Amino acid sequence: MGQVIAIANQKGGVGKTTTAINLGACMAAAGRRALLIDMDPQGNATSGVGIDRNSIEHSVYEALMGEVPLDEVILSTSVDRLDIAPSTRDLVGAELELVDADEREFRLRAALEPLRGVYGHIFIDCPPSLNLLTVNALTAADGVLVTLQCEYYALEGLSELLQTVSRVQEVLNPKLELQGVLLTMFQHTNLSSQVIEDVREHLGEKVYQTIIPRNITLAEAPSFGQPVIFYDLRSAGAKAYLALAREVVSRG
Amino acid sequence: MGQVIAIANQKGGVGKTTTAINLGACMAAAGRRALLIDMDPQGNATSGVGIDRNSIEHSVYEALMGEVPLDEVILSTSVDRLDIAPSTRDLVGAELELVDADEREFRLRAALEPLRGVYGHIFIDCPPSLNLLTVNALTAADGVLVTLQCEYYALEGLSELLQTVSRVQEVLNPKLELQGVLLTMFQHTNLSSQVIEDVREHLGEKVYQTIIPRNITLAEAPSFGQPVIFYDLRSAGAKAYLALAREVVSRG
Ligand SMILES: Nc1ncnc2c1ncn2[C@@H]1O[C@H](COP(=O)(O)OP(=O)(O)OP(=O)(O)O)[C@@H](O)[C@H]1O
Ligand SMILES: Nc1ncnc2c1ncn2[C@@H]1O[C@H](COP(=O)(O)OP(=O)(O)OP(=O)(O)O)[C@@H](O)[C@H]1O
Ligand SMILES: [Mg+2]
Ligand SMILES: [Mg+2]
Repeated sequence: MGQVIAIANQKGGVGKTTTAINLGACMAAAGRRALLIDMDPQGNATSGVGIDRNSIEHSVYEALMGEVPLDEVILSTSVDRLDIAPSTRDLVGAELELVDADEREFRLRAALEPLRGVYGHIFIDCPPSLNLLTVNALTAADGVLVTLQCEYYALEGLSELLQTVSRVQEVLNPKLELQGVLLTMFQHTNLSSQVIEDVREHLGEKVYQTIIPRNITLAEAPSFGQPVIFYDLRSAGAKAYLALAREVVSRG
Repeated sequence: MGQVIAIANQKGGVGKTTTAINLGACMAAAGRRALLIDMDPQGNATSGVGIDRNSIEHSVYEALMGEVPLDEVILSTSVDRLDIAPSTRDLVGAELELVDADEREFRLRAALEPLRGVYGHIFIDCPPSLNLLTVNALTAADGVLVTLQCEYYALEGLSELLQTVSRVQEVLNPKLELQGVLLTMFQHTNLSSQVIEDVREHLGEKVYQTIIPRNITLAEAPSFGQPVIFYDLRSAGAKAYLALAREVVSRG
């Protein structure tokens, strides 16, 4: 049975999409089938794996609305064994359109049910918000991976995020667990080191051993529509995500 | 009459809050009265100027819901002539609560009306989304300043943002103009230079001459609750925002 992990943080620009794409690619490179679900109307996960958003026939939005089954939305990518359920701009409307709908928090969970046996890993890329799209992702997931930039504002939002996770655990998805907190964009500064010390003190084992360094290849790779292990395997960014993939599997 | 500028981009982590706080502080340091409006439920602008979010009595949420006039929400900050209308977590609920409300896009504009003559500059910090909170900010504003990180995903989202701005101009706020596009977090890489070339080609004069470099003091200052010109005036970050403030005034 596939492991479903939501990658979340309401703070913007902290490496959610970069982590979803690169973890998915590492799992695929290791011979497992992996699926990305792009739950962000920005569609960065979709374009980051080289899909042209204007050419998409069906998207995650339609699967959430129940118009199309999720397996008809899924596209293959340039990476063997890595598929994606792409997102388009329509997804912006889902929040307001689902306000009065039945089971509004369970839409993604229901759509994913038939696919759980098909993929070894399913990674859900969340938007920078604690809105209905993120709640759908947390309700569908077995675990949540929180990406945490080693900076002040990112640390500040962590407690609210963890409160949302526990509310989802209590009411919508009792088996949801915090798989781990991933420190991203690390650079050797007092600020980064201070943040790491704080986080390890409060969350201990929950913090992955692997730390993702700030590394320009991670910002360059998406402009070529490629995950970093295919863009530059020898880079620090690629090595870090390969190490993270091993850790995620061992915690699985 | 005060100039009202919304600082917006649905892409997360591109320097919206950092720009709002530091522009506001530069105007205040130059002897003008400046007001920050924190329209992001994350409340980074609020904590970035040293306000304890747990001690706030009234917030922007109540002003939008019409429960309290905006001037009763406003707090002074540690910087002379710089005030803030703080945000709390409640703001997350505003989007759903205003769905069926009258004039839902005009709530901030109406709340700001009595204050326009009091401040020389009003900067609205937007959340990383094109939701009702951002639309309220664009409807209340005279101009929009788009912060653009010099990276691939940030560039990708620019056309959608500009489309939203023109829709707001057509339907809700005909006098809204694009004040300018600010290039942020610049570092000397091929990627950054490529993005700058693309943006200047498409938007020409609309791109501010001032470019904000990636500079660690800009990430450190908020952990002391201080704008960068008070944290380290000699830093590249402080110099860049002082230059930007002069440009914003000249375009005003
Ligand atoms: N470790 C890293 N080193 C350098 N750049 C990185 C790193 N991780 C991500 N980036 C770049 O930083 C920017 C933000 O990352 P990303 O878009 O993955 O964050 P996000 O949390 O998904 O953002 P959003 O909140 O907008 O969805 C992107 O331009 C990305 O290419
Ligand atoms: N020029 C810069 N150089 C280095 N760090 C910066 C710079 N500008 C902002 N930062 C830091 O980068 C992070 C993102 O900036 P900021 O929070 O201002 O972006 P934002 O667009 O407001 O994010 P969000 O989308 O979450 O609201 C913060 O930790 C901030 O301190
Ligand atoms: Mg993203
Ligand atoms: Mg912000």
